[in-house]
Amino acid sequence: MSWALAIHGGSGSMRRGHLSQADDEAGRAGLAAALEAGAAVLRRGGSALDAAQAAVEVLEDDPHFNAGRGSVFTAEGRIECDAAIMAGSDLAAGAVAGLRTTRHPVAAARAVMERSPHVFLAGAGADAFAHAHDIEAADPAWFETAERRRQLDEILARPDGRFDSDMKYG
Amino acid sequence: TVGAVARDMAGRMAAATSTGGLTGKKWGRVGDSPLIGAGTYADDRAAAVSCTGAGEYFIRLGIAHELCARVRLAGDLPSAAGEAMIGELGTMGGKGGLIHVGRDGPGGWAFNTPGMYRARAAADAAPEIAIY
Repeated sequence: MSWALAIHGGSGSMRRGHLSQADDEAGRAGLAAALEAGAAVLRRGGSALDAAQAAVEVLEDDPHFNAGRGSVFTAEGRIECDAAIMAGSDLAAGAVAGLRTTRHPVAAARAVMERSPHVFLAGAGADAFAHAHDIEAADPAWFETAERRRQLDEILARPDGRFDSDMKYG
Repeated sequence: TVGAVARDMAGRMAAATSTGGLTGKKWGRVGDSPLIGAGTYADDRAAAVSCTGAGEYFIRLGIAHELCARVRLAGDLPSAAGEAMIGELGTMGGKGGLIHVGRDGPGGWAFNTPGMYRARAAADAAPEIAIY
């Protein structure tokens, strides 16, 4: 059986010419790094689960993508991360929502899948579970970037604007 | 939102999705990414899927699971099922995209937005990276 991998870094209204050259290049470089991280696992016979997690963790660390570091802000000015992972072989699955102090949310989701009887944990409990299972913690400041803060300020300046339409920064 | 779908040399598949959600989200809003069957699903009998976009629509359509069901029960190719699901998404007024990998062949994608950060690699295909 031959291996295959696909990744995404979000969809949206970015049109050709809409992104600066620097953002375009940074996005492509991030995708290339994540693709290589996952492909390297598969090339050496590793599991699809490990490959998918490896690719997502690279993107979670890349401030150009809305996940982990570089996530968008809530209206209260916080960062809350969600993640899920699923194995096709036995339909095992793990998911977390509302994480604030776990560096790789996808790693927390995997721990839920493999080291708990549950599928979905949310909020402070999910962070506590991750830390109790040695999933790397991170200070909330780790996730914050100036560009996302600017986007939040822009949205808060238009309280009457629909918060998920052309102003969406997904 | 970011995601990955993979098939390994043993034919096992997996899907993973991670997100910060929506800018300015309120009231503990959660989208499709962590909802198994909406933004993330994997079934070795069918495909692995990860989604991105206006999460509320992906939740209502159960898009990731529905794509796998079409492959498993109707014999659709993942690519055809993915296009059909994005078509239904658009009909509801939703925007976004998905990536998929099936039991053979390279991974693929479908989306109805002007852009989607995406890339793919396979044992027998050159890597591909695209945004628009």
